[in-house]
Amino acid sequence: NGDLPIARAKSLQRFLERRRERLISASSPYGR
Amino acid sequence: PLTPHFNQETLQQRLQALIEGARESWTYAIFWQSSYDYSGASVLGWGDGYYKGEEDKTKAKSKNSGSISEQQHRKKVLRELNSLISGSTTITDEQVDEEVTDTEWFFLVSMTQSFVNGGGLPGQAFFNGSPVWVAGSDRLAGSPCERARQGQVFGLQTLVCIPSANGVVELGSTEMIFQSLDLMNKVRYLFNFNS
Repeated sequence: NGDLPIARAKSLQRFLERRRERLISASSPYGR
Repeated sequence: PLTPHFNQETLQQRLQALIEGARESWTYAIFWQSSYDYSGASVLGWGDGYYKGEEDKTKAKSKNSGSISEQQHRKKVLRELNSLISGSTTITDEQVDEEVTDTEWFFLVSMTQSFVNGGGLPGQAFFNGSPVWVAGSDRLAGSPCERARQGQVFGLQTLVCIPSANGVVELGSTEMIFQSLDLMNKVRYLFNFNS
């Protein structure tokens, strides 16, 4: 199935972006 | 508004809505999509996933991060994946230096997995057309399914697989969560789209 590698790449990109946001938010003095 | 048709973009919204709208504290949700391999055998592969993380981040960091060498390996893989996705080799922010928790790693590794002919926890749920709900470290550790045992090793206490029209919704949590009819109804509502 040719769609699956694309699905994985998109999921991975989202995961990495959210992780970056979480870490920036956690390290900020104004973060959570 | 969510359309009743299968769509990769709304799949992410559905997973997010399921987790963020739940009363229980789920760590992640994955949609395993059904298809057929070259031999015609039924296979469940990665459709999409939403990782929320643990409620208590300090607990996740101190307890669920593996050995030093394991951390080095995870960080190396994450750095390479970052380069692959962003196309850049100069990733300097703290993103890759931060510990990769067990549940983050379990979620990442899941992207490489698939379940053939009713195998594994998701395959079992899809094959039998009925949900599988495993709550408690002991039950996960004693499960005949490798995915359940692997989940327990990576700190999960609850693993759930709910079949839908063309796949399986899997939810995992580091908390002990007992069977909820409300959650199963939500999955049926959000994921029973026409293929």
